[in-house]
Amino acid sequence: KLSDSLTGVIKKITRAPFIDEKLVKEVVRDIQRSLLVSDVNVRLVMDLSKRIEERALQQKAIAGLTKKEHVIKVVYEELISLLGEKQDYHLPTKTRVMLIGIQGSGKTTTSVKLAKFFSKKGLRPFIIAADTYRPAAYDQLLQLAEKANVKVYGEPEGKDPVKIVESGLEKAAHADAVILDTAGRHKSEEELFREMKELAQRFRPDEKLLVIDSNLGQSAGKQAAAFHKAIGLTGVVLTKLDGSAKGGGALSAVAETGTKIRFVGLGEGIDDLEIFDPERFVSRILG
Amino acid sequence: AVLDENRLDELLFDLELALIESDVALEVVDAVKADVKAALLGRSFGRGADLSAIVKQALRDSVKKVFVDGDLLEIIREGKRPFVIVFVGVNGTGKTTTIAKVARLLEREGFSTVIAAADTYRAGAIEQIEKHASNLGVRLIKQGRGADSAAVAFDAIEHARARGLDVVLIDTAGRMDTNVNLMDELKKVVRVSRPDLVLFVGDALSGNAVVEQVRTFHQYTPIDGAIITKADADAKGGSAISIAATLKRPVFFLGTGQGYDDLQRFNGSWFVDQILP
Ligand SMILES: Nc1nc2c(ncn2[C@@H]2O[C@H](COP(=O)(O)OP(=O)(O)OP(=O)(O)O)[C@@H](O)[C@H]2O)c(=O)[nH]1
Ligand SMILES: Nc1nc2c(ncn2[C@@H]2O[C@H](COP(=O)(O)OP(=O)(O)OP(=O)(O)O)[C@@H](O)[C@H]2O)c(=O)[nH]1
Ligand SMILES: [Mg+2]
Ligand SMILES: [Mg+2]
Repeated sequence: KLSDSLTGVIKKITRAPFIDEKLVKEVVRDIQRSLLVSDVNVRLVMDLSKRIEERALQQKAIAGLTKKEHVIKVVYEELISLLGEKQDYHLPTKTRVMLIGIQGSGKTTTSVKLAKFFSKKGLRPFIIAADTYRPAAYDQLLQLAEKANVKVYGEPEGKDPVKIVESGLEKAAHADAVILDTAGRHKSEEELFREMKELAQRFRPDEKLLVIDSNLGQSAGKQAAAFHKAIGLTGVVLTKLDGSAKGGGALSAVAETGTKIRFVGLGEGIDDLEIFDPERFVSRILG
Repeated sequence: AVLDENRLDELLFDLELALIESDVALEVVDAVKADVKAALLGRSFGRGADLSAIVKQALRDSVKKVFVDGDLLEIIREGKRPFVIVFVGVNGTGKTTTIAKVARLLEREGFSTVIAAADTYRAGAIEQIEKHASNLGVRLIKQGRGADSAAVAFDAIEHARARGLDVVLIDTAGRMDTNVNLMDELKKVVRVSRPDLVLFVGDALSGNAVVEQVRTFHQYTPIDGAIITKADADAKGGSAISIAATLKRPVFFLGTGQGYDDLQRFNGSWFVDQILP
């Protein structure tokens, strides 16, 4: 349905003999709907629409482009400028990566996917299982890690995640990439946010990646901002993009934290992780 | 003065935005707006009338109409034995945790319950629900990881029948509505268990995708109601409205945390008043 709506927009532009203000406004309104259906934040959609409208009406089209093609190009460029160009993940020789995020977003699964990613790049990975709340969290991680052939430290009966981090770091002394999986939490859970801050202090991560479910709607911006304010994020992992959700909430997460989307999750398997591709992401939103 | 379309659109604009910002899906907002227009367009109001209050109330009423009332405990009380409920939904929405909460509620209300660990797919899934069952003192039926999900469900129902237990709660693996193989598998689990209710477990934090998800799930197996989780996560939870509008079935409960008692009966009217105060 989303691609139908934008095909409709393209048809409007390409069939119109020339572009005028009324047509531009109509095109922008259609694009607004595509963005909102993809869960892009309402305020962001409003700002984007204004900029797109101004650019489309005022800028001279680039030579060789019809005014119509110019409008479409403008929409793409505005969205890509928010996300940045596709960037290979910068691999240091040693790294500590902390994964945080809302309950059920995909952190545990992502920790193993990341471990596999690192080992394919020649870095020896190690995962610390610091979720002490969720029943069988350690079992889940062990079973996944076994498939990826990566070592895990955890305490199945453990109650103190900070102690687990300390013991885990000792065990991970020979590893190149140490990944910390944490319990799910959201910004209204003050005690859990306090714990997250303490874990970050003890673990001293090089990377703090917020794991976001692509189904996350309009609260994405506020949640990301709260995580960023608490421990300072260095990136985002957007999961479950193999489903129906377009992940528009991630745009706000990026806008609110000044970071980039590093990876996307495209399935439950440990190989289902890819470097974020902004052009593919935007095309999916615009259909 | 007669209320014309331009004025009505103007009065609706901010309210529409409030609904969208609360994660009510766009097509549901459109439908509700059309409903309000049908009710108010062309009507004349006295000179002192507070038009924005009138429009807001009309919108509230229209959204509230989306909800169908339902009392899960009553339905179970009057239902057959064993009463079978299958829990379905996309990955990570809180199905397994919700089953634990429902089991706690049922035990407290005097129903004997058995849980089927029919997520035979995901890492640690059986261990997770096994721990919940042991915490709750509720019987669990499981087989090994990789076993046939429908077989576990069937096993649990037979167990309940043999022991005269009241309710069977069947956990299933999270799955994307876009994955045809997994959706076919779910269809089979439901066909074999012949449940009294299939409940969609949705996330209060999710946005527009729920409409398509609920529609697709409903095509594979008729959905009888929903439970919305993570309502404690400071989201307005408009997805509950989207789900109710798409399903036209009751939202029975809200999950309001990770503890066994964090389950409260859904009240549509109160819910809408939170979104459109
Ligand atoms: N289809 C799909 N499923 C995913 C993806 N990432 C994770 N999942 C699934 O989403 C569910 C939740 O994943 P987890 O890794 O347990 O999420 P979590 O953030 O660790 O959850 P908590 O620890 O409870 O907060 C599981 O069913 C995963 O298999 C993805 O990219 N695609
Ligand atoms: N804050 C909060 N967390 C919840 C709620 N319900 C479930 N959770 C958490 O969400 C995470 C996922 O819950 P699960 O029960 O594993 O979800 P699921 O749907 O069974 O996941 P899959 O089987 O992997 O698809 C866990 O960390 C739960 O504790 C809720 O109402 N509030
Ligand atoms: Mg986890
Ligand atoms: Mg589950």
